[in-house]
Order: sequence, then structure tokens, then C-alpha cells
Amino acid sequence: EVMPTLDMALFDWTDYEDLKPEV
Amino acid sequence: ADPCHDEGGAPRGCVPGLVNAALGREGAGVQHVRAAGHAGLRRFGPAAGTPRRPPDLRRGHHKPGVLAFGLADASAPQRDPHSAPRQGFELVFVSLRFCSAPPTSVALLKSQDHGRSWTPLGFFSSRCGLDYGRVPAPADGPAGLGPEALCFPEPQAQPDGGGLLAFSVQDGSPPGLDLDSSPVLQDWVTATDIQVVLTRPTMLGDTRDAMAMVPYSYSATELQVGGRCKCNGHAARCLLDSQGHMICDCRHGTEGPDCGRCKPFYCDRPWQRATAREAHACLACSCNGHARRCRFNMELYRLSGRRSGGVCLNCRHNTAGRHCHYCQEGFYRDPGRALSDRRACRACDCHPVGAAGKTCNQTTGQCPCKDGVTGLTCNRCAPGFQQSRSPVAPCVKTP
Repeated sequence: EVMPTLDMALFDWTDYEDLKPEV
Repeated sequence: ADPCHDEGGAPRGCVPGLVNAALGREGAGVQHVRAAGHAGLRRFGPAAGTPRRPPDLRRGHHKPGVLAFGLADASAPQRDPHSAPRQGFELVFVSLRFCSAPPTSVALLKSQDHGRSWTPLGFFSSRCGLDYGRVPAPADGPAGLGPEALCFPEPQAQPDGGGLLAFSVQDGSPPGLDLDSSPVLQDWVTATDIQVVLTRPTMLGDTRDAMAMVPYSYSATELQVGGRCKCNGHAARCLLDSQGHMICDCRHGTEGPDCGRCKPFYCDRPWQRATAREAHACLACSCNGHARRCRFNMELYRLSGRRSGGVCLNCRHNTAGRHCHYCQEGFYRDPGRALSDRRACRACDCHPVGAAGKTCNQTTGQCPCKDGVTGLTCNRCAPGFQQSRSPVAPCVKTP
């Protein structure tokens, strides 16, 4: 089974703003 | 044929051909030399204050007759490819043929610093003790372990009335001493200048008064100084540089006027003079094409069994290590490319959320994944997991 790649748009960065990677 | 490499391209020791270094050197033709007295003739020793240039012999009424010339004089007007390079010339023999009866005492000197100091190579006299303070040369060569200036019989008169002075560097060397393996002998044969000092004429009798008072002249017709450019076994010829100096056409990864050092990138082992058995070529550092500079490390050289001591500097293309043979942190080896390929190291490219770090396995490229995450770059959820909204735990077990 091939899983889809992680979708960055689905993550909620509200509590982790400092971890958010630069795009 | 390349004298410095065999048919298979392997390096081998090579030397420039034997030449007459006196050939083409500017001279004053036949010199008329005033007679010299006996005084002061025992002064020969290392750097005995002899003049740098031959004195004006026409005015030198009370000086020994001196014939001197530079083998490696950069100011010489000729650019003769047979003359020696600045660093020296490896002497093999010296011969001087006289038109007149030869002098009964001759001192042969050499300089290794372009005439600033002189040391004797040999003496020729029937009165070694009186003229030079030395005993006649033993028949079996020097008594010591190294070469030395011996006192040989006077130059022999020839049937035609002339005479011949002949000297070989072997004359002053102990038998069995090998030029390849003896630094002392290598030093012995190296010269930048030669000086021949003629004393005590033969034809005026033995009284000092007669020699002091009566002018006397010698004439010489041919001077030969046989030898080679000193290239330490790493060149088969000498060339002229842009300043007109003779320099060796160095091979075997060497450079310098006498091939006396390794070229910058050829420092995987220490420089050595080539011998007849072993070329001792300087070896290029092994950097897999990713570095242009390296340095020699003696400790590593010893630890390797005296095989390799080069350390590559400033490895490029994201490589690292002594030989630029592995990848920098954050990169991994692409197994589909050769180690020498500019793109042999690929960026890890670990997923910013799925990976627990940015550094991957340098061999496999596998990034460290968070729980429930899989893939080389940790960019997918493992089977039985699904993506969450939390960047801290991007994959959670499927309910």
C-alpha cells in the first residue's frame, strides 16, 4: 500500500509557530 | 622513448646526459700567467678566502695563477644549454690540456655558492707535503668513510711537450660509495664554479730566487668539465627559464630548479631523490577529484606503513574526509554515481515535519522518521497510520 505524501496544508501550526518550516 | 618512464608508463630514475660544462663558456683564450712563488700555497682549506673572481693575472705578479669560471653563472652572456643550472652541476671529471709543459703543482677547487667560498677537490704535485701540507694519495683511495681532496702526482708531461691534468670525482671517493645512497658523495660532486690554481713552474729550476724573479707563462688549449645538470634523478634534460637560468625539466611530480621538492598536489609521500632502482616519484594525493590542494602528514604516513600521508584540503561537491571519500553531514552517497562524480553526494532532503532531524544515513540516505512516518525522506505515513493536524506527531494510528 502506497500512502500519500504528507500534506503540509493539513497541519495546524497554531501552537507550533516556531516549528513551522519556511516555504 | 621517455627516459623518465618505462614502456608501461611507470616512473624510473633519469638523469640529463653527460655534457662538457666548459663548452661555450666565455674565456679569455690562452692566459699568460706570471710565475708564482712558493709563499702562501698551503692555505687551502674549506673556504680559505680565495677570490670570488679570478684575479687579473697580468697584474698578479705574486699570486698563484688562477683559472676560474662559473658553471652556473646566470650573468654569463651565453645561454648555452650545456651550462649548469643555478643550483649546481654534478661533476664527473675535469681535464685541462696544456700546450706548454704543465705546472708541477695544481690545486683544483670547487664552489657551491657561486664563488663566495671554495673547497678543494684535489691537488696535483710531486711535493704534496711542501706545497699543500698533505700526504700523497693512498693507492686505494681515501682512508676515511667519505670523499676527500687527496694529493695526486703532478700532471704528466706529454711527448709533444704539453701536459694533461685529469681528475675524476671518483679519485677522491672511497671505493664502493654509491652516489644514489650517499648524501655526502652527492654533496661532493655538486659545484657551481670550478677554479684551477697553477703554481710552481717546472722549467725554471728549483731555486726560489729564479721563480720569484723571472716571468713565466703557461698555456692551455682545452678545458673539459664533464658532468650533468643536477636534477636529483627526476629530469632527463635542462631548460632555460624566463630569466635565462638553467632549470631542470622536472618529471615524477617534482618541481624546483633541481626537482628538489614535490609539486603542491603531489605530497602523498615525502620527496626523495631518485635512484637507479627506485624512481621515488612524488605521488598525487588521492582526493577523488574533489580537492585541488592537500598537505602531507608524517604521522598518517607512518601509520600507513610509509605508503600514504596526503590529506586533502577543502573537499568540494559536498564531500569530506582525508581523501574526500565520504559525504558531508546532510548528504548521502548516491549509489548510482561514481565516487569521483561531482554529484556523488546527494542532499538528504529530510521532510521538515515527518523527519526527526535533517541528517540522513550517509550510505542509504534514510532520514530519521518520527513515529508512524516512513519513506526515505520521511514524507509518508506508514501503513496503519494516517496524517494528523499536529506537526509534532504528523501520523497517528488509524482508528
